[in-house]
Amino acid sequence: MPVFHTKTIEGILEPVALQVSKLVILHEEAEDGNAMPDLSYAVHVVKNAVDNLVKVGYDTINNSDDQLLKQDMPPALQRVEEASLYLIQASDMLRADPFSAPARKKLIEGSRGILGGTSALLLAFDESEVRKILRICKSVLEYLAITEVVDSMDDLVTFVKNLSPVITRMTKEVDSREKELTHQVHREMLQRSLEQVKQLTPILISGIKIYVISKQAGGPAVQDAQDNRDYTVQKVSNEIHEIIRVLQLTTYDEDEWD
Amino acid sequence: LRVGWEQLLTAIARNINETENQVLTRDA
Repeated sequence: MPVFHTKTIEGILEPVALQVSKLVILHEEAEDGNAMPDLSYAVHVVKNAVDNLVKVGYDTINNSDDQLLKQDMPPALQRVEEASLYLIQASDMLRADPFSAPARKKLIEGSRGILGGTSALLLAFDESEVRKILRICKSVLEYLAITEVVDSMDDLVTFVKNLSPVITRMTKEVDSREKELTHQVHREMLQRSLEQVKQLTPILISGIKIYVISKQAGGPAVQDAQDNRDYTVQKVSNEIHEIIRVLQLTTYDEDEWD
Repeated sequence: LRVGWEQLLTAIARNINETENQVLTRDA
């Protein structure tokens, strides 16, 4: 069985994946030739659902400014549409001949195609969501890069005022993402880095403050204060780079469906 | 077997609707 990367994707796809597996086995056992039921109503329901999905999908493509999402979604939607046609063809063939073996084959191919297409679609959205979180992480890194120009208490107040909401947003988003993941090792890595960032943030602010006070007072302590500040900035940056790296890891492999 | 295929198609329709909801939720 494939490993679903997030709980949401797992919740949507796993029941269908199990049903498809079960039906493939039943189909193989029925190769000797039992009559198939009329599936036209059930296939019609699927076709309507696919039509709605495709409409919503293309609306989303048109409204999105995420170029990768725009690129990844159409093939997934086409795959779902094609698979839905397979189901209709299979249903028509079965109405004409309830024993048709090619029709059964088409039913399985159509079911797998829809599963593969919706997986690709969900994955494209998931990756787009991850890119949003990555942008927030990168904006925190940009703030950290300007730490070295903070050399007065007024600057520090402005710096903290600007940094706090971005860090809070980043920790909130990464925390939610971590809870969404099914991969325990990735979850633990994110938890650990997030905890480090939370612990280091007040140390960073305090480090900048000590640097500002030392600089205003003058003397040999300035260099030490600057080194301490830079060391903490580096540690926070490293943790955020690690978060960025882990957020992009995936155990998902679409080929599993083929 | 009848129940099996119909159940599968029902599950597929549900899968598609949930995928659509996911798209709408994330797009919002």
